[in-house]
Amino acid sequence: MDQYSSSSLVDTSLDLTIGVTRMRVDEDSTNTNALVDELNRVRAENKKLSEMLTLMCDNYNVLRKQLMEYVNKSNMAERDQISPPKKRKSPVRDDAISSAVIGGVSESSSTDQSDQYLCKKQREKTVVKEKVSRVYYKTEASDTTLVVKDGYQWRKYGQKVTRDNPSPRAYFKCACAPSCSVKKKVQRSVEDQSVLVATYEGEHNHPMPSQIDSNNGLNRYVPLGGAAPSAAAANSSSSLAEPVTTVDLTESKKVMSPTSRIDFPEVQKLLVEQMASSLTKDPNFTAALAAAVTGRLYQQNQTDK
Amino acid sequence: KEESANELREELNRVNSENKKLTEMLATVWENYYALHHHLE
Repeated sequence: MDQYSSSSLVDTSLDLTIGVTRMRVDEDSTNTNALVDELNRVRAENKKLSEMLTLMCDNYNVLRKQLMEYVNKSNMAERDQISPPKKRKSPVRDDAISSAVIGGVSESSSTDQSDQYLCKKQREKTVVKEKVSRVYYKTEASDTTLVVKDGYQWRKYGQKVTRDNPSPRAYFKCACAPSCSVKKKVQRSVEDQSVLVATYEGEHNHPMPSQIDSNNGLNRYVPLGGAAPSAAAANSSSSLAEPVTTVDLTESKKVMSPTSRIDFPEVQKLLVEQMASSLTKDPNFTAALAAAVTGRLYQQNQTDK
Repeated sequence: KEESANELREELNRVNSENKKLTEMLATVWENYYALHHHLE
């Protein structure tokens, strides 16, 4: 019985769970180590990325600063070139500069735009110079009006007294305005009060009206060399200087204006030819001449009888 | 031990997410830098 009792105290179990617990502990420690390793690797990668980002930002800022300095320098150079004739910055140049800064447009394109702008301004100045012409008209001394019969119809829109001339200056614009933008200033000459000085600005974009009161006209013009106010004559002009034209149909004496003195017989002959040509082209003048000749002949016939 | 493993996993996820953001930022800065360099050339 003691043996049985003693044997009954012996642990007969296989104790299979011991090894499993040990394996589980080992597996957990292995996973933890792997996690730690992975975490260290990712942290190192994180640090490297941060360093690269910092370096990249620094380089980007340096490059951006260089670009800004470069653009500013080019702008200063352009301003030095343009500033003498023009103090105010033009909007075209502003746009070019801002696009260079924002959009990264290169300096050469900005220079091209400024060059185009300068060329455009020069072309505009040239056109304005070409369109201005001055014509002298001989009138009766007793005539105080500032009306010049040049074949076109005008509307007076102003008059003012200038400092350099006691005679007032009248301002006219073409009767076809606003479709035709030609303007005219008329003022008596300082040197000779019987001479009217008409300054035309622009070119007529329409032909001369056919109804011209030429029979009772006190003054007429004949183009001499420069641009005349008529469209056809103005188109043929390419001179940059202001053309000057002198007309004297009321008296045989010369116009005493210093800028319009004609002394040479060749010029006088040419002037007479041009006047004759102009008058013969005028149908009203031809009709009036024919009527005058007919009337003279009729009178002669009456006296002969 | 189990709690520490979970903490490790959470930390790993956080750092991974941060890495992803850093990579995207680096790509953006690189593109801008390249564009600027190209304009200057």
